[in-house]
Amino acid sequence: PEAADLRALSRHLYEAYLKNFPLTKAKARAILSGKAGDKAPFVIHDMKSLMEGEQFINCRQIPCQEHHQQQLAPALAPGLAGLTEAHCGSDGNISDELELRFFNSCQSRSVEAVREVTEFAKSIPGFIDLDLNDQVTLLKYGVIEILIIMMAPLMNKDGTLISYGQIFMTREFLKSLRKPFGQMMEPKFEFSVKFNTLELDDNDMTLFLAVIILSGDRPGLLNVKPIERLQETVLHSLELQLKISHPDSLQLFAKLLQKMTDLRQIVTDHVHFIQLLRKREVDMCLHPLLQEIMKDLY
Amino acid sequence: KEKHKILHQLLQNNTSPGDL
Repeated sequence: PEAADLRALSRHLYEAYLKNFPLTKAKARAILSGKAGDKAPFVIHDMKSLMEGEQFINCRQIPCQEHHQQQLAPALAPGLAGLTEAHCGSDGNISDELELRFFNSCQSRSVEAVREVTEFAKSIPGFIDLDLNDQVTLLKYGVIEILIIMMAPLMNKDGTLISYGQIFMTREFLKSLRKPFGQMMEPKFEFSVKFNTLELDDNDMTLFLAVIILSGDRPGLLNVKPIERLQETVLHSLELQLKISHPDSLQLFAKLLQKMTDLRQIVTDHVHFIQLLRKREVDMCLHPLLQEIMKDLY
Repeated sequence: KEKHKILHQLLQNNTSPGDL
């Protein structure tokens, strides 16, 4: 009966995952391997193709109420929602403007992704019964880790899918962007290439995401015990899931848990990049939601 | 609570992206 309960939990979370996250790993890998049946993604590999790629995307405005107070940079983004002209100033060269527009569009997608992760978190049994302040803390500290994990299925060693799989942006192009933009994605590629060797499927990913959200060691939590209890149940469910989906992969559960340490370092480095951008990019602003998440994070 | 106003909103409502 206990195993049946753990399987039911796994199914419940998987349904929430499918409901909230539009691009699954299965679909992303199909696109990347050319087996999706759809048209191949548009490839962005230089400034010219970036400009052409803009035509692929519906414009989406970035709210920027605090433009004059905080001038930061984009959060990392698992996709590109829209390239907008909202922040394209009249000064500077075309490449600079394009880069800014691109990273602002990353912000828009990040904000949407935070909303998706929040809805997923709310579907974890017991999560909404936690102290509301603790729910906020779990999201604040967990959400960038989740976004990084969710980028992995979109990536291979050569680049990443963006814009819900409609576009493939090459790693070399991302690397060629001006500092520190050009440095921001490399650590995520390095992590993702290693993470992808674990060959998790969407079911495995679902439970791993829930485990990350339910981390009882986030700074400032008021009531750790119920969080740890919830996490323990999800951990059991994950362990069972991995035994079923990867019977021959010994130590996969342990290997996966070790990734949580790497993730925290990547988030710390990411926050450092944001601080650098804050100094260098005077035309950038950070979405208020992303400001909330990044402020006093690490 | 003020420091994380939008996160609170997201947790308590089904805030649409447009609202953000």
